[in-house]
Amino acid sequence: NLTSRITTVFTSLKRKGYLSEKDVDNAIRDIRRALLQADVNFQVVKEFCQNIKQQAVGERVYKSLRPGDVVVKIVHDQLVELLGQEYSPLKLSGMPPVIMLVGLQGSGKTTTAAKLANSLTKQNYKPLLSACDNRRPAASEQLEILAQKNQIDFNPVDPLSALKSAEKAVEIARKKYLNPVILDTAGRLHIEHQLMEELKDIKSKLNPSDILLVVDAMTGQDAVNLAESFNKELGLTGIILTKLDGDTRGGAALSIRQVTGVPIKYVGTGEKIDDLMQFYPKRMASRILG
Amino acid sequence: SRSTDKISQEQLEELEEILLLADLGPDLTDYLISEIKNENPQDGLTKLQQQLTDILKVDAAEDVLIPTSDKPKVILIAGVNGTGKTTSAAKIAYLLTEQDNKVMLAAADTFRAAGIEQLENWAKKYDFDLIKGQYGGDAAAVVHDSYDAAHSRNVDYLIIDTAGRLHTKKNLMNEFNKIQKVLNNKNCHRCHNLLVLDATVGLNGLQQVQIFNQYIPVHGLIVTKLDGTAKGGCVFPVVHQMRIPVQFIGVGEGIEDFQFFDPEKFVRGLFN
Ligand SMILES: Nc1nc2c(ncn2[C@@H]2O[C@H](COP(=O)(O)OP(=O)(O)OP(=O)(O)O)[C@@H](O)[C@H]2O)c(=O)[nH]1
Ligand SMILES: Nc1nc2c(ncn2[C@@H]2O[C@H](COP(=O)(O)OP(=O)(O)OP(=O)(O)O)[C@@H](O)[C@H]2O)c(=O)[nH]1
Ligand SMILES: [Mg+2]
Ligand SMILES: [Mg+2]
Repeated sequence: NLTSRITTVFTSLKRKGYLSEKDVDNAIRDIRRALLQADVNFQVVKEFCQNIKQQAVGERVYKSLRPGDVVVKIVHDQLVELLGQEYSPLKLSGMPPVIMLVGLQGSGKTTTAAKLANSLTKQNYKPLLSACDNRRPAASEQLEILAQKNQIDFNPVDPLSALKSAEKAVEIARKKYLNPVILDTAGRLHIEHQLMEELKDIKSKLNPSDILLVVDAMTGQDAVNLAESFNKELGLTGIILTKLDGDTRGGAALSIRQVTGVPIKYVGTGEKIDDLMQFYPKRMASRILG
Repeated sequence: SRSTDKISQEQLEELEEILLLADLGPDLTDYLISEIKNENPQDGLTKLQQQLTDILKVDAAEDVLIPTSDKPKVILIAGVNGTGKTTSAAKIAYLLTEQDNKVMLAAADTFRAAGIEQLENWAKKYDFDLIKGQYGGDAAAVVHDSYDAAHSRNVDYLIIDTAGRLHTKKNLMNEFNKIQKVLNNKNCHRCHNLLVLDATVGLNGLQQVQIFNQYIPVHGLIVTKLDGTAKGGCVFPVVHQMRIPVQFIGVGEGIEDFQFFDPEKFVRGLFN
């Protein structure tokens, strides 16, 4: 892994008491390769490595420390800082508060909607799951089954209109004092203008306090494209990274955070209803570094 | 006029960026760029595109789409969660039906909520025969029953949709052993396994193909969601290493948004 490789690069060099530019360049090559193999965006890797070089060159290396460890620590700390230091909870403001889940096809929105509702139920909320996907076959049924299994209130999709589905759900939530309303929207490409307009329409009419982009953790270089577009069109308040129970390094996390500045709130760690965890930047940093 | 000057460092970096942004990964990219650094710019680009195309040109182990007397031919659709298996199963059924084949679908995703209903929806819409089991039931039993039904109804192609699963989950991957056993017991000579890859996947795609291939022989790949901005470039390290051909691509959510894989067109797409 990267940590042992960087350490090896340095053990073969003589101890000088400080890191020279040449020393650091050797380590940077390995860092760059490791980050690209972890699917971190090319441009983000470039900037990250320049940053590391600035921090590392001239860095004092005391007799007690190994030079490789110094570089590894700089890389690790920089990753953690970029990934976001503190956990920022959901805003959940509004009467009732509305959470909107958006993202590409198959990223895990429907499953995550149910997980989020379940987690909020445990925090004494009374959420309403609102199916707003009128395109994918059996999408509303999928959410309904998850809702029923976990005793969560559910509003089915209006097959003719995603907007009407959402509006109806908010109306019902008001009547029944349900809070928050979680909108599960259809997967869509960020380059499909009409479909992005559909989301903007829902946003302007219902004013969700939380707009969360659900992203598959194994997304490669495209992560930046999709996150930038969704953020530009909607103004995201948070990211949920799914399928982190796999062995993908998850570099998309760094790319998205770095390029949009939007905080990662939760991670999906499985297909079960409880498989939703708070995001921990230190854990993600170790994972990306491999 | 032809330049005899070597391709510049700047041009090499431009090409390197294209390949990296397409998810080819640092290792294959370094190799391909090193192969052209002594060429002139025109020859360099031509050589690069040729090498990329050559990587993709792999003969399929057998072309499952060539009609033979064995019936039914089985096409098994597998892959990690959310890649487009169910949608692709329906698309393949449609494509084969358009070619005058009698098809049957097996809804062997008994695990995910509405996994069966989703495929059933497609089958009802386009009038495909469908065999399903119980939600929560045994997937191998659905394979068993659907094979018998396909055999007795003289079906040309049986298309089996399976549940999404991460390759890291041993117990889920072991389910394929049970499915294989059922098909072997039925003397299925024409079982073609297709692994579905999402075009947005990064280098984890290689992991997926490697591990799935340890449990069921992967005969071909389907790359979906190529109508997005992702280039699907992880297929280059995958095909380079595994020599498993990409056979189809998904280019949308409609039943007809499905094409035979064209290596030249795919390579051109990288440079658009
Ligand atoms: N292993 C694992 N699977 C997940 C996770 N989150 C979602 N899935 C699975 O990923 C697949 C897709 O999930 P969905 O919830 O249907 O995704 P979606 O974004 O709603 O899909 P569309 O509505 O078609 O865009 C399903 O098989 C889920 O069970 C996760 O954290 N880990
Ligand atoms: N844009 C686009 N979307 C696609 C394509 N193929 C599938 N999809 C969409 O991707 C999402 C997931 O497709 P599914 O067929 O449910 O994927 P799956 O692999 O069966 O998912 P699981 O069974 O949950 O693992 C759906 O919203 C599909 O409409 C494609 O080629 N292009
Ligand atoms: Mg969904
Ligand atoms: Mg499916």
